[in-house]
Amino acid sequence: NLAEKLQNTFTNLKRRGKLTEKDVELALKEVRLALLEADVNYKVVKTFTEKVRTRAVGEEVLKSLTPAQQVIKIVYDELTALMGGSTAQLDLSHSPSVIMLVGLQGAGKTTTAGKLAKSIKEKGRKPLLVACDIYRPAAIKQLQVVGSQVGVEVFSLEGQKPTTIAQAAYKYSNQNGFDVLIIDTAGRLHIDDELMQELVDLKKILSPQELFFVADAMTGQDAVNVADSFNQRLDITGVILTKLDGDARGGAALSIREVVGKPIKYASFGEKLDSLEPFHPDRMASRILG
Amino acid sequence: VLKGKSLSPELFEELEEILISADIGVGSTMEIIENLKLRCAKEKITSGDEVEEILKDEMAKLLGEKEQLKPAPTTPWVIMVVGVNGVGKTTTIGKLAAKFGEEGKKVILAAGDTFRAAAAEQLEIWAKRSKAQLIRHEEGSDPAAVAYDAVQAAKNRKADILIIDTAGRLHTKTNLMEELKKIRRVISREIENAPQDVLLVLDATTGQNGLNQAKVFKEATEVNGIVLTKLDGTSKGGIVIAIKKELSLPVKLIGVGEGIEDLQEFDPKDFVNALFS
Ligand SMILES: Nc1nc2c(ncn2[C@@H]2O[C@H](COP(=O)(O)OP(=O)(O)OP(=O)(O)O)[C@@H](O)[C@H]2O)c(=O)[nH]1
Ligand SMILES: Nc1nc2c(ncn2[C@@H]2O[C@H](COP(=O)(O)OP(=O)(O)OP(=O)(O)O)[C@@H](O)[C@H]2O)c(=O)[nH]1
Ligand SMILES: [Mg+2]
Ligand SMILES: [Mg+2]
Repeated sequence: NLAEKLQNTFTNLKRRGKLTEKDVELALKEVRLALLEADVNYKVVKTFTEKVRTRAVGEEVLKSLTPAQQVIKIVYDELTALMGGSTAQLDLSHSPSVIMLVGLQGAGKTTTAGKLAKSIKEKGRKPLLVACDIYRPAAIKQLQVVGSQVGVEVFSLEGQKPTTIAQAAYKYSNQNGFDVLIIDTAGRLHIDDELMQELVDLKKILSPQELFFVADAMTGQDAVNVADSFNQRLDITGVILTKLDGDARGGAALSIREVVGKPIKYASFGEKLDSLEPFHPDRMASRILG
Repeated sequence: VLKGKSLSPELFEELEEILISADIGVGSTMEIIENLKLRCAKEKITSGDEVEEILKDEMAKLLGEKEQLKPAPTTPWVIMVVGVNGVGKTTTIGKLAAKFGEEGKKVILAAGDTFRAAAAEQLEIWAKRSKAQLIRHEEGSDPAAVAYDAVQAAKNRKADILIIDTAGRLHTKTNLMEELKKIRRVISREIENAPQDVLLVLDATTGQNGLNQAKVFKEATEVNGIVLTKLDGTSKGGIVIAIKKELSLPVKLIGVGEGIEDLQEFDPKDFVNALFS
């Protein structure tokens, strides 16, 4: 892992005597490699490594007795700071509060909707799941099964546009005392103008307090482009990272946070409906460093 | 992309960025660039256009010749489909069923995902769309039992092709990988030489983790081909180069959309050209 590689780098360098700035370069090369192997975006790695260089030189790593540890600490601290800076607070201040989930195909939106519904219900609120995916075969059925598994009602309409469903759901929730709406949308490509416009229209109707971009933790270099597109069109309020129960290093988390500047609010660690946790930037930092 | 440019360190850095951004991976990228530099020196290459052509040639060589999903010599031809969660297994099976159906083949689909909400209902819709028959049990039943029933049905009904859907699972979950091995054993016990094909479905948006997925799934179920899905997006799926290099595992098909027609044969040359477009 990176800690061991840096240890080796500095051990070899120290044999020659005093460390120089050029030696810090060698350490930074190892940092860069580790981040790229962890799927952090190429450009993000560049700017991040520059941050580390500035601090490493400024904090006199060259004079340190344990330069490897010092560099690791700087990298870990910078990663944690970059991905942190916010609590997993859900804005449920309105009644009804609206949470909208968007993202690429297969990211985990429908499953995450169920998890959010469960935890919101456990907080004493009365959530309503809204089935706005009218395209994927059995998508509505999937949300209905998930809803019944967590004891939360699902609102759906056959053969209607998502905007019509959203409006009807809003009316239904007001008439029946639901105070949180969780909107599941169809997976889509950020380059599909028509479907992205559908989300823009949906947002306009719902005015959601939370608009979460749901992203798969194993996403590679393209995470940045996708997240940026979704954010540009929709001004998301946060990110939910899924499938963290695998062994993907999850560098996409850093890339997305860096480029989009919105908080990663939740982390999903499994398929079961109780596996949603608040996002921990420090744990993510360790994971990315491998 | 390199038109009109001359050889320089900047040029090779630009190429490095293109390759890494395509999820080819740092290790593979450095190897490719090193070989490229050696060839450029040896062949006295001076222009950017020439470098690009050589690079494409090097990468196409790594991917090898085009390999298709070939019909098995015996019937029923059993195809098992595996992969991590949400990559496009069920949808790919629907597309395959439609393609075989159009060729006049009698296709049976097995709803081997007995875990995820509405998994069988989803496959049922694809079966209807592609005019294939469906074998399914209740949610929560044993997937190996579904596989067993499907295999018996394929034999009894003289089906040409049986495609077995499985639940998405992360390769790190040992018990779930054991379940997959059990499903495969049931199939091979009931039909000689089956499953003739085990396809790993890989999402083109996946980064370096794709190599881990390929390693573990191949070891567990003898995967012999990859379907690379969601290439209609902006991800390039470059990890398949490392997968071919280290595991000799070829991509045979690509998914280019959510519609029933959106399945194409994998062409290494087209793939490499797309990396630079
Ligand atoms: N291992 C694991 N699987 C997950 C996680 N979250 C979701 N899944 C699985 O990922 C697959 C896709 O989940 P869905 O909820 O259907 O994803 P989606 O974004 O709604 O998909 P589309 O609607 O088709 O875009 C399913 O098999 C889920 O069970 C997670 O945190 N860990
Ligand atoms: N754009 C695009 N979407 C695809 C492609 N293949 C599948 N999808 C979509 O990806 C999502 C997941 O597809 P599924 O077929 O349910 O994936 P799966 O691997 O069976 O998922 P699990 O069974 O939950 O593990 C759906 O929204 C599909 O429509 C493709 O080639 N391109
Ligand atoms: Mg969904
Ligand atoms: Mg499936």
